[in-house]
Amino acid sequence: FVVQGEKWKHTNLTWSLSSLRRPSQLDPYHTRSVLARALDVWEQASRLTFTEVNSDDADIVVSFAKRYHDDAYPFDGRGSILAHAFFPGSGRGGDAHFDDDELWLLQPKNDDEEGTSLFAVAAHEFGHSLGLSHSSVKGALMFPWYQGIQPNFVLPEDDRNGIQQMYGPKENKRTWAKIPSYRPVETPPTTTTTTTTTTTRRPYIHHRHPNRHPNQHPGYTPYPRDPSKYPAYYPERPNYPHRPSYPEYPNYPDRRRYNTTEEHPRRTHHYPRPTETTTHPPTRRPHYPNVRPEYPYRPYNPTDRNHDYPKKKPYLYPEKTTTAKTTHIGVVTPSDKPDTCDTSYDAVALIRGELFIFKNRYHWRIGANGRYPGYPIEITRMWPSLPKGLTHVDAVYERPDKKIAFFVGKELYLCDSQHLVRGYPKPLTNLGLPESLEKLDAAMVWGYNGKTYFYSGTMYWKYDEDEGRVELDYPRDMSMWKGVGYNIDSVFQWKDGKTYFFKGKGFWKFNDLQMRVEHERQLPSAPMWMRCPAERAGRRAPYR
Amino acid sequence: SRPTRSALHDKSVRSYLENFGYLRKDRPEVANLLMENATQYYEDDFRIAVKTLQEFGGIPVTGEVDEATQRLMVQKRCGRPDVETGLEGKRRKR
Repeated sequence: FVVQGEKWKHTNLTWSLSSLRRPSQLDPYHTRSVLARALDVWEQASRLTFTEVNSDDADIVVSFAKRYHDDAYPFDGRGSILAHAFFPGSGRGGDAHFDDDELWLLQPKNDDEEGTSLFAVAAHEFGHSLGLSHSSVKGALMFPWYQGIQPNFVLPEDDRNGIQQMYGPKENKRTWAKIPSYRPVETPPTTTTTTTTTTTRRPYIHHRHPNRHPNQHPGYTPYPRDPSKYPAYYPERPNYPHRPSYPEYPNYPDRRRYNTTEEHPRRTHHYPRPTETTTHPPTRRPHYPNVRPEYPYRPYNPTDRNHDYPKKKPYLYPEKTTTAKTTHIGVVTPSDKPDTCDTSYDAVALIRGELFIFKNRYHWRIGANGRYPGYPIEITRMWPSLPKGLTHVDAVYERPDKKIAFFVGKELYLCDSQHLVRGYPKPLTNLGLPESLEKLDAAMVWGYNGKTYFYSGTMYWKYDEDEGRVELDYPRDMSMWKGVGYNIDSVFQWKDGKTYFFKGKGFWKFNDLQMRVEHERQLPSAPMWMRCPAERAGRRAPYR
Repeated sequence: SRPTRSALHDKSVRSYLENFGYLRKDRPEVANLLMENATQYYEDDFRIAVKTLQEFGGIPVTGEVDEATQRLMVQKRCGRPDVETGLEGKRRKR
């Protein structure tokens, strides 16, 4: 076994099935049951305990996704890569992602049958979530290649050693014993010295406890009876009160207790029925007494699989500001015109040997004799074929064929000189970029190898200009470009052949050979690129 | 000049080895360039990577992308690298 190095500081871990990225082909209730069993494999071998919570802030969040899904490890469709998980840590640390394109099996089937056991893969991935790396021991759970699952699976010794090295072996007492009212009594009741005989109630012992009394009913639950004190044992009934019975969940765990006294999944429920209207045709909607007032508008409930989950907000351009201001010398200027010497840049590009800097709906042009007078002007004055009402551009670069590519939201506008090329704008997905990508941060042709690169958030892609698509083994993490961090504003190659990354009001010069910034501290952009006086543009505080 | 050596050991094999930590991917952009001029250097790296993969997968260690290796590479598997490289680039062993 291999211990990666990171481990959880606490042993009572929480987990949840993501509310937004659930399996598209599986019943979420059965999926959760399988995931709980997979975690139990590790719980039985170590001091760890796992509690399911209804929150995406759990230590281990399990989600199902297809292809590119906002991390640097896109899935590849059915087969080959099945899942991955992150080592312990904050944020997405501990999270497990499963490829939703796989044919997941909730029940073990014959070996020759198609499909992948969710239990086997989940148990493996949770090993990563707890801090174990891959093991080269064939047969070990942490062996990287899928090996199927045996009917009576027990954690192999290699994995047991690994988890126990990190978190210690399981204690003899079960954790439920910590609940005061059900704590097993260590010493047996003793007889009194008085002549009267006392009868002592036998203490409750869990039916799986080695000291269980042979007469004790195995179905007896150790759960405390007060739902308000122990809400974890009394989960809210899903979709209450709109689903009075459970025909679709015949095997729903019937020992579960709900936080309402009259509720039990196996019983027939009598909910308030609407009072019928007698007019024909009905003139108004029936009145529903004793039903919560928001009916039929159900609030968002992540456990409700029939709920229409709120969709992601569409990407919206910043609202256009049209108000004008009068300056102290009486000149009226539009309020959204950026300050040349004190602004960040949306995009920077070297086009036809001149530097173009874009901000909001304006741009500056800097030639051999410096900044052109009268700038900034609207981008659409230079490129009138760009959409009317353009508020900004995300990225701009000059392609090797001298055409100018403008990235605006999820679309690419390609201009030949000043005119839009026929067939454009085209969606970013035409370039092989993922559907979920809302925008690019930057684009450039890297002088070092003449290849085109796209940047967005924490990722970057290498683009094949001949193929017209991003290369297959991308995206990769931005950490490759050491020192520039994530979410850059822009990048371009200047006439000196060097690469410059922009973020906020500063920039870094990049050393292409060493693949790191030449100076960790940012330099202010305005004095260098706009030739502004340093005292106006520069902040005294260091740029980091 | 175009890459030789069976298209630099088949791009997909190299990609597999890089993705699962057998080949260094520290500076892929630079490496792509250097490779054309230092094929021999990368040849050795490649063979070592294939051998490590074979050893990890429990198949005969030949250093060649043979049939057993190809079978191993199309098997269903976890997406995490087998050889984890931390930020400091160290390999952690038990």
